[in-house]
Amino acid sequence: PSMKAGTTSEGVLANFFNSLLSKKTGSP
Amino acid sequence: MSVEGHGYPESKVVSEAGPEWLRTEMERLSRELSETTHEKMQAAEYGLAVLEEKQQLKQQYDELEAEYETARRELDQLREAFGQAYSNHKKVAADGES
Amino acid sequence: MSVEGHGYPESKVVSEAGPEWLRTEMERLSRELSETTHEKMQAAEYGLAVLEEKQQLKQQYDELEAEYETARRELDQLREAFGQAYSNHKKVAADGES
Repeated sequence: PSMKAGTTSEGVLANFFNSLLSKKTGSP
Repeated sequence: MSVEGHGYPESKVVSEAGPEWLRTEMERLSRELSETTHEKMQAAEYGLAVLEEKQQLKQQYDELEAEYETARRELDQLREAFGQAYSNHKKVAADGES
Repeated sequence: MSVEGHGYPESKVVSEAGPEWLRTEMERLSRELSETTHEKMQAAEYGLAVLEEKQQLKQQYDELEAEYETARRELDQLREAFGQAYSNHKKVAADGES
């Protein structure tokens, strides 16, 4: 895959992982 | 959506279930949610770490590739110079004989 | 462990809480648990995919490194041969003059 595509998907993935870490769950 | 969708028999939750059952069920759900949330965080942290390692490796790959291209160019130039010197040498030797 | 640990005021769950509140809370917990489980699975899948890409990149890196080492060795040998030929040539030229 071209570097550009690789960077984009990596950016999307990083955002996804970070969103999971910042999301507050489990609170009543 | 009724609680049915999550495996609770409607009757049980609202009417038949005693407070004790509800309490236990709430505890179980709440504990499971905490565990799953913890595992989710771990998976996300692990994913970020591997992503970081991959980006570093990609940078190292690009640097090595640049060095390799330089070495290849140098090799081609030296081969050409060597070939040139060799044919000059042969020409001089042939002139010398004649 | 009382439900307290999960943020539910003990009194609310068992005595004061009406069945409607319990029902709503059970629904919410189950929904959150499903959502969090789904997110955990997604994070795990993506993490594994990145790990596989990283391992493929590492293999490419190792192959490139081997090629680079070969090119470097060839370059060193050619430099040495060139130096040798050059000094031979100078010696022959010196002998010729004398």
